[in-house]
Amino acid sequence: NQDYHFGLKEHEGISELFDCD
Amino acid sequence: VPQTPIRAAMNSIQQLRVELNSTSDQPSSNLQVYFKNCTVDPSEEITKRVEELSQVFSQRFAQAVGQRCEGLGRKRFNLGVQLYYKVMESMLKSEEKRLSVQNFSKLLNNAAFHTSLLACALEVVLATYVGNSLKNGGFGRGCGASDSIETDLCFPWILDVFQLHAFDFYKVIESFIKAEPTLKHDMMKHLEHCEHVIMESLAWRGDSPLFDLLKQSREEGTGEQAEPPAT
Repeated sequence: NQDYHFGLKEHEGISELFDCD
Repeated sequence: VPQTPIRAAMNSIQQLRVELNSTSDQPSSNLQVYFKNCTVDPSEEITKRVEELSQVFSQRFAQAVGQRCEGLGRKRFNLGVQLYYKVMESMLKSEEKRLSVQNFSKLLNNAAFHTSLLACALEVVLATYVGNSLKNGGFGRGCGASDSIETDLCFPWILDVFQLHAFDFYKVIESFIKAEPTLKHDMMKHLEHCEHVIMESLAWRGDSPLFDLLKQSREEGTGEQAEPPAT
């Protein structure tokens, strides 16, 4: 999956994206 | 043996089935541990939601493809559910490692998260079955063509079926790709294409939760000034 442009930063994950702790 | 679009699609379907061969359409024991570690156990809600969405999906699938195909819709849905649980487990393992926590109560009790994740898994399954039209130009051209009746099920069909905001669906895509390293190149490009469609148009529809977030961001004074919705 190297061709995909990953945009999330190190400190971000699915928990943050759904407004979770 | 020459590679034909049909053969390529058959290979992709076969690969997907092989990858999901060892997975179940029920939560694994690892997932059940994550559920039990939650402050509020989400198990029942998750099972109930999957059952409800199964009904909706099968009905809409039959409407789109033909009433005789409801059973086929259930098989596609079950493949999607297998992928949903597989990716969920992988995501939670990554989050456990990243955050050093085991209680994901807020995330696992978030309906938008589950519906988006299941929709993304189903999009992968549905797009695998129309693989030949993806190769002929992806969402923009492939889905407009009449080369297969199943092209009617192309993105953003699943958002309409699940009454899901494109903005929420967008949020799971990157984590989904990270959590599923066996995802084929074509499928990764397809999901990337879905991202572009959302970013360029779907997320900017009048009822998008994006506007509330932009407003909230403006009121909190963080980030750049948001453009008005019309713009």
